[in-house]
Order: sequence, then structure tokens, then C-alpha cells
Amino acid sequence: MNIFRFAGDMMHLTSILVLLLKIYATKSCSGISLKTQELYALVFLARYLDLFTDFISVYNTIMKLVFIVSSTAIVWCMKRDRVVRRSYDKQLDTFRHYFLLAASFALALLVNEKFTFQEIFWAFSIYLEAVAILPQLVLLQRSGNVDNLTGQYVFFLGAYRAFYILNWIYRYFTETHFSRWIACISGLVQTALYADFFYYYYISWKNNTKLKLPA
Amino acid sequence: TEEEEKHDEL
Repeated sequence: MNIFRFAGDMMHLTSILVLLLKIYATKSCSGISLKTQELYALVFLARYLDLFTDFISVYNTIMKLVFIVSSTAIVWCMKRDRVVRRSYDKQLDTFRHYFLLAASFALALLVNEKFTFQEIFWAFSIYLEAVAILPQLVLLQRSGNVDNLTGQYVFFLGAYRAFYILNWIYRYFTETHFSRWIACISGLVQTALYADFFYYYYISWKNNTKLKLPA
Repeated sequence: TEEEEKHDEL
């Protein structure tokens, strides 16, 4: 574990806490893409198949459980909770995320660390996570002004993988045979997708204006 | 080695 990865995990956790706060405090999920939340739930379920077979550390196990439980709870809440689901922007959240699923799985079959069930699902989760934010970014562009909590949610979600890139650079230089090319390249793509969001987020923060993504 | 086979990152 290094400071970059720990900071990244804490930002990831923060993004989930901010999203939970928004949904439970405002009893609303307006501006949140259910499709992105469904993709994230799949990312964690596919990535943590080793939850009960490979014990890394208490921290690792607890965080995996937190990510799985929170992501499925958010999907459940947006689909089933009578109050919350009324505020879901169904007509705006129209990104065809099944293509992202299919493309990620196809790529995982071709590019993986080992052609085993667990490794293919691990690579699938890495590729899927890189593109999972797309429905959310499209929804933000369509829904015009973005409320603060939603903006902070997306910001922390983007920042966490940027810290993981620093973590990979650090591990590359400090560990002899460190090679996580699948995660590294996918993480770079993932962070790049947030580039324009980060730009407009910075502008809104600098000018102290409402965050607005151009359509 | 077996160790590095495991994905130790979240």
C-alpha cells in the first residue's frame, strides 16, 4: 500500500458517501444516471470474485464489501424506493450502456492476464469501469445545471483513478517486476474521459458559478 | 510467483 493508492481509495469511498448523502438527504436521484450505477455494481461484482478465495488484508476485504454493498444498494434504491425513483431522469438517461458491457467483455476475452474465468472477469471489470461513467457524463450534459453533490460525486470518482495512476507510477519505480498494463492503460483512458468535466468543474469553482456542462 | 498473481488493488 502507498499513499497514492490509499488517497485514491479514500476518494473513491468519498464519492460513494457523497452519492449516498445526496440520495438519502435530498431523497432524490435527479441528475444521477442509473445506468452508470448499474455498470459500477457490475464492475465490483465482476472484480471481487476473489473476495472469499484470496485474502489480501482486512482493509482490502472490508473495502470490497463496502463497494459491493453500496453500489448494489444505490441501484436498488434508484429502482425500488418509491420516493427516490420518482426523481430519476429516465427520459434523459438513455445511453445504450449494453454496448459498453458487450465491448468490455469482448475485449476481456481477447486481452487478459490469463485465460481463466476469474482473470477474464477481472479484465472485464477494469475495461467496464473505464467507460462506466459515460452515461453519467451524457446525463449531466443533457440535464444542464448540475447540483453540488452530483458535481462532487463525479469529481471524486474521476480523481480517485488519477491517484491510482500515480500509484502505478510509484510501484513501477519501487517494485522490481511490477506490470499492471491492463489496469494502467484502462485507468489512463478512464481519467481522460473526465478531462472536460474537470475543466468545467475547475471553471465553475474558480468563478464560483454553477457547474454547467455544454451540451 | 503466486503472490503477484493476486490482484492486491481494489
